[in-house]
Order: sequence, then structure tokens, then C-alpha cells
Amino acid sequence: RDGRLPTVKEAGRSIHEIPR
Amino acid sequence: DSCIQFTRHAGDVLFNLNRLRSRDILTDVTILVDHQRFRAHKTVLMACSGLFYAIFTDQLKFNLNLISLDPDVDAEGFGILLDFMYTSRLPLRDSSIMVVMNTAIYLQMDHVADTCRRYLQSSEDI
Repeated sequence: RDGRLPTVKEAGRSIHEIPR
Repeated sequence: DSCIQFTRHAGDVLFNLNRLRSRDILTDVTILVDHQRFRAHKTVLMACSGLFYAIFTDQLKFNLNLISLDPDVDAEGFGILLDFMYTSRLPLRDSSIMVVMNTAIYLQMDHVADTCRRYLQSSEDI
């Protein structure tokens, strides 16, 4: 290992949702 | 490099931009098409359309807040493409595909026009 973490995919929401 | 990649981030940003548009928040231009008015964000328009990119990178035009399109442009086709810009969804209807394709050609949205062309071709094949 070179000390770097693996790339992780996050499938959930990334930001807040602006209201309608 | 390694990272956490939020796979739906682009879609979430676009969704929020569409919410801003529907609430008329920070919209900065009105597009007049055959007497119909459409409010939008210049940045979204120029990110999606070669025509708007050319307009808003022009030193004489970038500050305009009302743009009248060619009178031959169809308002329904423009509305469909404006919705597409903010949603990435293009409805497929035999009744509107031609007008959408012609409007996409006018707006220099080449990939959309090509996709409409392929859709029409495949419909003819069936």
C-alpha cells in the first residue's frame, strides 16, 4: 500500500434540495 | 487520485438549478419566442446551446436581459429543449420530434439534434 485510500463511490444525495 | 465520488452530484445540482428557475431566483434573462416569454439562467443556456454560448460570449450581447429568437422558432419546441437543459430528459413524441429537432439545430444543440435524427430513422425502420 502507498498510503492512499481507495476511491469510494457515494450513491446518496450530495447536496441539500432547494424547496419547490 | 483517490477520493469520494458522489455519483449523483451533477444531477442534484441540475435539479436545484431547475428549482431556482421555477421560483425565478437569480434568473437573469428572458427569451422571447413567438410572443411567449421564458425565464432562464444565462449560464445554463450557454452551457447547453452553441447559439447561446456565442451570444453570451459576445462583448456586445452578453449583458442583454431580453433575447428575441428568430420568429420561425417554435415556442413549444423551445420549451421542451429548455426543460431538457434543466432536467436531462427529452420527451419522445411523434407529434413533436420534428419541431424539437429543428429547434435543436437552430440552438446548435448538435447532440440532441443527432439523437432526434437517429430516433426518426429508427421509427422509419420500424
